[in-house]
Amino acid sequence: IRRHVKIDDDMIDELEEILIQADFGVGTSLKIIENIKKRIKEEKIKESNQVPSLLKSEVTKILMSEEARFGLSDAKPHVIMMIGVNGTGKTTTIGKMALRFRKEGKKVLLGASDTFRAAAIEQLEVWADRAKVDVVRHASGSDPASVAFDSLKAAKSRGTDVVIIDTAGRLHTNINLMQELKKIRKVLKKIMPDAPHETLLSLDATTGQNALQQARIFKQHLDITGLVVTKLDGTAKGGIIVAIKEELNVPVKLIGVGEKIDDLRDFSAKEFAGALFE
Amino acid sequence: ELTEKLNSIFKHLKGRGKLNKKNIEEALKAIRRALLEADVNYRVTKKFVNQVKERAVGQEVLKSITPGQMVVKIVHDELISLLGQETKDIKMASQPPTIIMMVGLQGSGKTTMAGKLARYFKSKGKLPFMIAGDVYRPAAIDQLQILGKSIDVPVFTISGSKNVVKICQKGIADARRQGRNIVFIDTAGRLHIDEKMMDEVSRVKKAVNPHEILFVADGMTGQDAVNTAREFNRHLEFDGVCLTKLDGDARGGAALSIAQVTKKPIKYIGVGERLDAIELFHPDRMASRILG
Ligand SMILES: Nc1nc2c(ncn2[C@@H]2O[C@H](COP(=O)(O)OP(=O)(O)OP(=O)(O)O)[C@@H](O)[C@H]2O)c(=O)[nH]1
Ligand SMILES: Nc1nc2c(ncn2[C@@H]2O[C@H](COP(=O)(O)OP(=O)(O)OP(=O)(O)O)[C@@H](O)[C@H]2O)c(=O)[nH]1
Ligand SMILES: [Mg+2]
Ligand SMILES: [Mg+2]
Repeated sequence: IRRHVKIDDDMIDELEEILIQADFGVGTSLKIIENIKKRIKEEKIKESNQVPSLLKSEVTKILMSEEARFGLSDAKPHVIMMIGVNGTGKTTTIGKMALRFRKEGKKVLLGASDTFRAAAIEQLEVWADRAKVDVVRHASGSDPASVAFDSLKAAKSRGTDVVIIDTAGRLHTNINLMQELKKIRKVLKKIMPDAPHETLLSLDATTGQNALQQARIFKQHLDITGLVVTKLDGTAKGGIIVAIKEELNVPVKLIGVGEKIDDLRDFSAKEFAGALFE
Repeated sequence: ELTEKLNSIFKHLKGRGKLNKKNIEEALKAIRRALLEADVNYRVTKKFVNQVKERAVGQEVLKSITPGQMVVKIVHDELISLLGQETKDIKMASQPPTIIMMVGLQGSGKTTMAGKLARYFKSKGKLPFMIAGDVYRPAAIDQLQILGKSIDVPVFTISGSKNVVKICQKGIADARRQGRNIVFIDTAGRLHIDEKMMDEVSRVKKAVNPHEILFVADGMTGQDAVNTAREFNRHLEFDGVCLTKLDGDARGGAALSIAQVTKKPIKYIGVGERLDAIELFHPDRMASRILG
């Protein structure tokens, strides 16, 4: 964009390339470019060096959200359920959240409801140990819903502030596995009708257009309250979250920026928009 | 879907017309959009569409098919030629054991793929062996050991060691002693921009000289596929690619991006979480999937 002095077709092409390569998707990229063209006309912008700030403000506008605050409700305990496709960073993110809450003086309990994948329970136990929080677990292969039930029951009796339920990775295309998640929700509601108070969908920043379909289907089955976008410490931009916000109105609440326990940040629409040009 | 879209674009080009620059421009736009929506990289798509244009302009439209079908056929054939040949299985080394190293980004499916390949080669009469080279991820070693146990394949580890090169060297020596003839080295997920971790995997390559390095990539990867594939290839000159999680509904355009940018063959695909969910790569099936 800096190379061009005036705003012409080449500059618009360059904008399109930036947006598409950031995984915005064709439809969303075209929409944003139309908005920018409109503003260029209305605000009588002549210099192309003003375009980056136009783009940043257009993207920030879409992504800003009052409900994007990640925090605890007054519920005791506040129940967070972590869901998402395989390998997107759910278990690691739970470890990070656990430490954050404990540092805030909260009593945290983790529920090892991934009873399927090899060493999933052991992996969560290492994170619980690192965060210095407790974990409720059953034998590998046991019913995920019963682990969730026992976790919430234990939390209630121990006066826990926040329970975080880890679930097995699954593809949104697998109806049986989506049903399994619904069963976990149902079982939590037997103890607390408002649980889970937060259902976070984890998305890998390297995922392309399929992330929109993931969000659609997971939302359709489970009413998601927020997204966690992981692996933003790589070179992928995660631009698909703009299409997700526009279509489904699900806000990004947290981002993962590394594999260490403190590599968790609150989502900032401004910072995200700013990073598009890096 | 693409064929219908192209048919509607060409519906006024009747009978024995020729495909010319004018009537093909709209078709090329539709093709470009289809590829971008399938996650094919922006620049790879641009290059591809130009190749299609060169092949399509001046083509006679055969009586038996519509111009739209003709263009789809050109696109399909062009995709298949770029995606590479039908898989040739990993070739066994002349001197056992054959050493295969799995590399890739975090969470792409390396550990599971190592288990799948070990099981696959065991079913073909080989004696597989696995090395737990991920010393970072919590319970990564447990994970590989559990997979190994489920298929009765030995897993080598040095308890407490953080020296990945040493673990791999000792592991291969152990495999030889036990008469195992194919060894799979599982490595930690890493970012292509992490100098220290890319250096580690380069040092492992230098120390143990794998016969095959397989880049394991998530089938739903978007535009970033070119960056990661290019960098891993630059550091390691890998031999082949595995594309995972293709049991989902991602179109898999990353396959074309990776193939175009590295010119390396895609060898195996992951189509599920179980260890039997592995298939040989078929370029024609992938081409149809990408086109939607
Ligand atoms: N670089 C980077 N790696 C991450 C991040 N979050 C998670 N990872 C890594 O991604 C890999 C997968 O993380 P997990 O927490 O096991 O993902 P998961 O969603 O629980 O996986 P499944 O339970 O198998 O579906 C691990 O190697 C993590 O260290 C992140 O923000 N940045
Ligand atoms: N549905 C599906 N899931 C898969 C496939 N391959 C792997 N997985 C799942 O993806 C997740 C990540 O797989 P891993 O084998 O742990 O990935 P990895 O590359 O070793 O991860 P790191 O070691 O953390 O980098 C697990 O939940 C696997 O069960 C596949 O082909 N299909
Ligand atoms: Mg997990
Ligand atoms: Mg692994």
